[in-house]
Amino acid sequence: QNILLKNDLLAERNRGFFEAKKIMVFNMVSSPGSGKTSLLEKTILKLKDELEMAVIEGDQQTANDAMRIDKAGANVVQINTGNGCHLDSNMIHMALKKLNPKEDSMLFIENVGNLVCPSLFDLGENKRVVIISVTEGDDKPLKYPNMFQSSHLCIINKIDLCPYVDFNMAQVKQHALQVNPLMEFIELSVKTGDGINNWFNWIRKERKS
Amino acid sequence: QNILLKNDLLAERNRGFFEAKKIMVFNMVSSPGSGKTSLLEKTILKLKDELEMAVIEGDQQTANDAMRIDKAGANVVQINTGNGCHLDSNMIHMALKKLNPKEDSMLFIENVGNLVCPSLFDLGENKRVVIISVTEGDDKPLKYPNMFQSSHLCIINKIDLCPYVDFNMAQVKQHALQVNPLMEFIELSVKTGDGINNWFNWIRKERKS
Ligand SMILES: Nc1nc2c(ncn2[C@@H]2O[C@H](COP(=O)(O)OP(=O)(O)OP(=O)(O)O)[C@@H](O)[C@H]2O)c(=O)[nH]1
Ligand SMILES: Nc1nc2c(ncn2[C@@H]2O[C@H](COP(=O)(O)OP(=O)(O)OP(=O)(O)O)[C@@H](O)[C@H]2O)c(=O)[nH]1
Ligand SMILES: [Mg+2]
Ligand SMILES: [Mg+2]
Ligand SMILES: [Zn+2]
Ligand SMILES: [Zn+2]
Repeated sequence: QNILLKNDLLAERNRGFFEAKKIMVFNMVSSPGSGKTSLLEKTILKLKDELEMAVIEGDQQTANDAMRIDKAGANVVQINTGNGCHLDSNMIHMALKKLNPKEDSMLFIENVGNLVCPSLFDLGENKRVVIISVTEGDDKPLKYPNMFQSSHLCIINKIDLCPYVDFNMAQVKQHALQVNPLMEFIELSVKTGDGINNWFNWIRKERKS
Repeated sequence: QNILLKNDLLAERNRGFFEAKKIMVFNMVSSPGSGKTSLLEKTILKLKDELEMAVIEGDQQTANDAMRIDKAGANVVQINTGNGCHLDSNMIHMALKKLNPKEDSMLFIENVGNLVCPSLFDLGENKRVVIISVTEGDDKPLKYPNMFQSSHLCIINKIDLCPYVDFNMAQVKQHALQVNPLMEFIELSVKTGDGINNWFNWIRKERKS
C-alpha cells in the first residue's frame, strides 16, 4: 500500500500546481471504448472559442487518441503505460512539464480504458467523470463499485443504441446511487449530439464554482 | 515481478490438475460488458446434454454473474476480488476445491472485465478467448495489445449492432493479426444467435484435439 501513499502525496502536489495556475482538471474514466475520446473531440470542437483546453492521454500503446485530439484542435500529450493499467500522479507530473498548460484553462485527463485500477489512483483532479455506454449493461455500478464511488459525474453515452439493447436507464442510476448517493448523471449520445449540451453546461457550471 | 513468477508456478500446478482429470479449460477475457456471461449462458443451454460444463466467475463485487450461470444450469463458483482487477492462479486453485469439477469435462473461467491486467496472469488454461464487441471500436487490438497477443481466439460479438456503429470488421482483424499472427476469429451475435454455431463447433474441435 506504499504505492498508493506515494501516489496520493504527489497527487496533492499536482493539485497545488493546478490551483496556482487556476486549471480545472477532469479525470475521464471508463471501460475501453465507452466514448471518452469521441466526447473530448466534440467538446474541443464546440468550446475551443470559449475556453482554453488541453488533454493528457493515457493508453497502453499507440498515440491514436492523441492524434484525434490534436486534429480536433487542442494541445495534447500521450502517455504510453506499457503493461500498466492506469495513469498515476507521477505520470501526470511528468506530462505537465511537456504540456505546459496555460493559466485559467481546462485540462482533461483521459485515463486508460479500465473500470478497476484507475479508481485507486488520485491524479490531483478536481472532478472524476465516469462514462458508461448503454451497450455495456446496467449492472456495472454494482459489479465495479470503486469507480462509481469515486466519481462525481456519470455520463451515460450511446443512448442512440437504446432501442437495440436491454439497458434499463432507471436501474443503472439506482445502482450507481446505491454505491454513491451524490452521483450526478447526464444521458447523451456523442454520435447524434442528443443531450450533449447538458455536458457543456456542466463544464460551464463547474468552472464558475 | 516475483508476483508473476509465483503465479506462473501455481498455474502449472493447476494445469497438471486439469490434465489428470481431462478437463478442458478456457479463460474468457474482455472489457466490461462485451458479453462473456451472455455467451456462457447460451453455451450452457445449448451444450449441456452433450458435455459436462462448470464455470468459475470473477468479479470485483456481486454474485450476479454466478446466479445467471446457475440459472442456465451449470455448477458455478463466484470469486470476488475486491480491489483486485484480475483473477490469479491461486484464486483458481482455491475455487477448484469448492467446485470439484468432474473428469472429462469443460471448465470456463470468466475473468474480471478488464483488457489489461488479466493478460499477465496465466491461470493454467488450455485456451484464452478474448471477446470484443463491435460497439467498443476497431482499434482495441492495437491499444490493448497484451490481451490480444496472449489469446488464441477472438470472438467479435454484438454483430447485430454493426449497422449502428462505425466498426470496420476487416480492420479489427488486421489489427489483431498485427499483434498476434496466429489469432483465430469468430463473428457472432449472442442476442440473435447469428454465427454462434461456429463457437459451438470451435469448442467441439478443441475437445477432440
Ligand atoms: N453509436 C454510437 N457510437 C459511439 C458513440 N460514442 C462513441 N461511439 C463509438 O464507440 C467507439 C469507441 O469510441 P472511443 O471514443 O474511441 O472510445 P474510448 O472510450 O476513447 O476508447 P479507449 O480510449 O480505447 O478506451 C467508436 O467506434 C465510436 O465511434 C455514440 O454516442 N453512439
Ligand atoms: N445487442 C446485443 N447485446 C448483447 C449481445 N451480447 C450481450 N449483449 C448485452 O451486453 C450487455 C452485457 O452483457 P454481459 O453478458 O453481462 O457482459 P459481460 O462481458 O459478462 O460483462 P462483465 O461480466 O460485467 O464484464 C447486456 O446488456 C447484454 O444483454 C449481443 O450479441 N447483441
Ligand atoms: Mg480513447
Ligand atoms: Mg459477466
Ligand atoms: Zn490494474
Ligand atoms: Zn490489475
